[in-house]
Parts: sequence; C-alpha cells; structure tokens
Amino acid sequence: EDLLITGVTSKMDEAKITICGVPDTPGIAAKIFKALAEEDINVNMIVQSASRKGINDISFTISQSDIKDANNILQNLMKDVKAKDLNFDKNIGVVSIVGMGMASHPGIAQKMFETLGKHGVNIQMISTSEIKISCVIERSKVKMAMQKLHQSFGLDKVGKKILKG
Amino acid sequence: EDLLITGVTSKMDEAKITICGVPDTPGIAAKIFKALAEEDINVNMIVQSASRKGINDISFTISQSDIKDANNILQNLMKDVKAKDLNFDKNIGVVSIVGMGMASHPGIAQKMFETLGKHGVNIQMISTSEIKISCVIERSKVKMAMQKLHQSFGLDKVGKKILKG
Ligand SMILES: C[C@@H](O)[C@H](N)C(=O)O
Ligand SMILES: C[C@@H](O)[C@H](N)C(=O)O
Repeated sequence: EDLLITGVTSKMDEAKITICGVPDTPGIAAKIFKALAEEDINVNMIVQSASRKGINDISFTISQSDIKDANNILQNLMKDVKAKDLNFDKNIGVVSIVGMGMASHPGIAQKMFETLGKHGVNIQMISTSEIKISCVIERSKVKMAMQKLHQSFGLDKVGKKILKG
Repeated sequence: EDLLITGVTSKMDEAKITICGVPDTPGIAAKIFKALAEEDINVNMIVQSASRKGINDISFTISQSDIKDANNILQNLMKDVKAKDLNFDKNIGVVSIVGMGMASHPGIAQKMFETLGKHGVNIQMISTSEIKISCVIERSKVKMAMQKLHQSFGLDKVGKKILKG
C-alpha cells in the first residue's frame, strides 16, 4: 500500500487519565468505560499495553471540560475495579502524524519518535493505526514539536508528501 | 459526526511484544523503533499507556514470521534502553471493530469491552482511533469473540449498521 502523509495535527483541549493497578481480568475495561459512557463522557484515545503479573494500567484521554465529572465517576469506581491509583493530567497535548498506509511503513513511527526524542520531548502515551500515529506530550512542548515534525516530514514545503512503498 | 460500524475484523498472524521497565525519558521509544525499522520489521499497533514513577512499558504487535529477528534485535537493545524485561506472546489474535466516527460515540468501546468481558475474554491490549477499536486477546477465543461481537453490533444481520449521532 502506498504511504501518504497528509499532515501533523495537535489537540490541546484533552486531559490524560490513567487508572493504575487494576486486575487484568475480564470485565474490568467494560466496567470503566460503561461508567464513563453512561455519563456521556467522550473518551478519545484508549491505550492499554500488556500487563505485568496480572495487573494492568489503562490510560485514555477526555476533553478537559469533562475532568470534574470523570473524576467523580472514577473515584466511585475505584473500589469496584480494585484500582490502586487514579491519575489526571491536564498539562498535555496530543500530536499526531496523519496519513494513510502508515502501518505498513516501519519508518514513520520511528521518525516521529526520533524527532520528538532528539528535541527532548518525552512521549507519555503512544497509540498507532494505519491512518494516525498519536503521541501524548507535555503541553508546553506542543508548538515546538509541531514545527519539528513538520520539518522532518517535509510538510513545511508545499503540498503533501507521497512516498511509494 | 455520524457513526458507522462497517465490520469486525481479526488478525491471527500477529505476535505481541512488550518491552518492560524502560526509563520514561526522551529518546527511548525512538531507539527501539529505529532498531526494528532498520531491519524492516513491520510494527503494527504500538501502545504505551502513561508511566508509573518514571518507568514505562511499551507493547506492540509484529507479524509472527518476524519474531526471531525481532527477538535478536531487542535482546541486543535491552541493555542500551535499560529494559527490565522483554516478553513475547504468539498466542494472540487482534479483534477490531471497524467503522467511522467512533471517537465521538462513547458507547462503542464500552460495548466491545462488555461483549468480550461477559464471555470471559480477557483484553490484553487496547488501541483506539476514530476508525478502529482493537483489542488483543487470547488466540483460542478469537472465533467465539468474533461471533459475539457480530451479534452485539447487529452485524450478523444484512448490511451495515448506521447510527445517527
Ligand atoms: C485490564 C482490563 O483491560 C482487563 N484485562 C479486561 O479485560 O477488562
Ligand atoms: C517510554 C518512552 O516512550 C519514552 N517516554 C520516550 O519518549 O521515548
């Protein structure tokens, strides 16, 4: 499949939530996201990596305007899902490389991570798909990160970058 | 944005890799994925949730045919990225709900997780985007999970399900 990078985007109105130390057993994710959905809280990237020793963390982003509601819901749920900790962080931005055919081109995620890494930007969360590679980073670094990503993907020049794969 | 669910898909030829306990500092993700990209190893879903106390895990999937090469590369890299552990698991399948406009409809991820949860299917990894919600589960449960997901999303009936939102 041909690779097409169409742009770099950022979202500045998100907050990151991590529910830490839940049992890695069936039904836990269901409880958490049902509780949020029932209050109409829109959840954006949900990210869960593989567990360590039967315990797991689940991170996701929501709109900053939903923080208070989400906190109430999740505080009440913590006992029920045996969570050890609940963390909220508004001081973030989500930067994404957007395009097509990215899953079959190994160098794209690498290039995004390298660009961020070499400019001292820590990558807090990662989520990838064929059309989007998203990284959660510190808010104050989003503007600089966007400039560097534009440059390294050649998007500061006119037009989209199409690379045949 | 209207919600459109077009299908449920599964991938049975993937393996799950988790690099555990790396420092949550700039440049780590870059090193890992550069090393894999240099050997042309195609990485599919990359998933990293937020760290605990400056340490993080990164999970991703690759083709099962790349396990041996990926293992060699990552074993050599472990010291360099100060990883505490490296886990491989072939006994997985990736099931995904595919559609559009899913990010703005909270109930979809919930419904997928509930369907899996109530049939005793443990969700090992989660990655979501507007067009796809993917869960890594145990291989032997993929067939059953697919049937249950088809039913709960009404995809066992003719045609696609379009819900206006
Ligand atoms: C941790 C959580 O995802 C759990 N494994 C579940 O299936 O619900
Ligand atoms: C853990 C890893 O993602 C690290 N935070 C980095 O930026 O590379």
